[in-house]
Formats: sequence, C-alpha cells, structure tokens
Amino acid sequence: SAEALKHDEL
Amino acid sequence: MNAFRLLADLTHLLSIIILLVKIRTTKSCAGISLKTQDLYVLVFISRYLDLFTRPLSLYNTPFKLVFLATSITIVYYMRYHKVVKQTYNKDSDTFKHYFLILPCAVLAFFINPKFTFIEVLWSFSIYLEAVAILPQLVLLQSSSNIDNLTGNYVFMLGAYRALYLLNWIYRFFAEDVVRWIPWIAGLVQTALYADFFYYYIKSWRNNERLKLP
Repeated sequence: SAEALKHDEL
Repeated sequence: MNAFRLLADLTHLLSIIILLVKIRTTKSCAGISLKTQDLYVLVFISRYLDLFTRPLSLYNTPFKLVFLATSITIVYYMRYHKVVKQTYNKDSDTFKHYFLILPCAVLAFFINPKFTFIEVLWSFSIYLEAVAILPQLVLLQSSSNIDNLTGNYVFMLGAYRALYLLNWIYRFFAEDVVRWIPWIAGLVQTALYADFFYYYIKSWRNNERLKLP
C-alpha cells in the first residue's frame, strides 16, 4: 500500500 | 512522533556514542565484533539510499547521516587504526556473517512493500538489522570478561528496538498505522537480545561484572 512506502522511521 | 520513538532514536544514538567513546578513550575495540559492525554499515547504506530520493527532513536526515558516518568510522577504527586494530578479538569473532546476507537478500526480494530497487534494499536492511547482532552476541559469549562500556553498548542497542516496539504499539492505536515488515523484523531483533537482557540486568542488580554463560 502507499502507506507502507512512506518509511517515516529510521 | 511520539515519546517512545524519540527515546528509541536517542537510545540508538547513545549506544553508538558509548561505542565511540570506548574506542577513542581506551584505544581498544576488545569485545566488539567487526562482523556486526560491517553488517551495520551495510544496513545503513542500503536503508538510507533514500537520502537521494526523499525530501529532506529536519529530524530523519541528520540521524541518517550520523548513523552512516559513525558506522563507517567505527569500522574504519577497527580495521585501520594502528592501535585499535590490534585489540580486535579476531579469533573469537567467528560467526559466519556472510551467511546472514544471502537469506536476507532473498527474503527482501520476495517480501517487500513494492518491487522496486529502493524498496527491496530497504526491506533487505530491515531483515539484516534484525540479525546483525548475532556475531556480537557470539563474541560476548566467548569473552570471559565483558567491560562496562561494551555491556552498556549492547544493552542500549537492544533497548532501542524494544522502544520501537512500544512506538509501533502506540502508532497502531493512535494513528492506525500498520507496518508488518518492520514490526515482525523488529520483534525478532528484540527477541534475540532476551538472553543478554536477562544476564545484563542480573549482573547490574547483583552489582557484579557482566558475564554470559
């Protein structure tokens, strides 16, 4: 999903 | 951003600072696995290629640059510094770390958020990070004497992912965020420390030197 592609964590 | 996440990243940073302090002040990397450190360089390079593709972030970007720079610095010290490299326990650092890389690459090839170069490398880095501590744990088990800085370094490194677990639980309820790949890998990563945590806390409570059986 698009949500999963965000990778806002380190 | 929540308190667990912030605390997790600061703990991760602190673990690296502890290791660098140990290396720089004692001029020794005794008890530290070069294989684990090599794997961290690979983890950070493959995960943070997105520095080139993602908009800059005031929080994430400096962390990424620091993690890349410090992991490369640590490996440089252990391999090339004329005093430090002589303290490396090469004969005890026996884990065949190359055997971790291929399974993680295969897993990333099949299990990823999207089949693109960046996303497969990102998944690879998540899987590899989960198991990268194994050479370090094997080295500690063969050490009769674990110095405080090394013990604290490994503890902080484990605590960092444990705090991420709390962050993920928080985000699941507060933000409806679901990220199966890092969650499961992070759970495995934290579980690998369970034994170490047990003996670390035990030695701390008894005020004894840390020793793994």
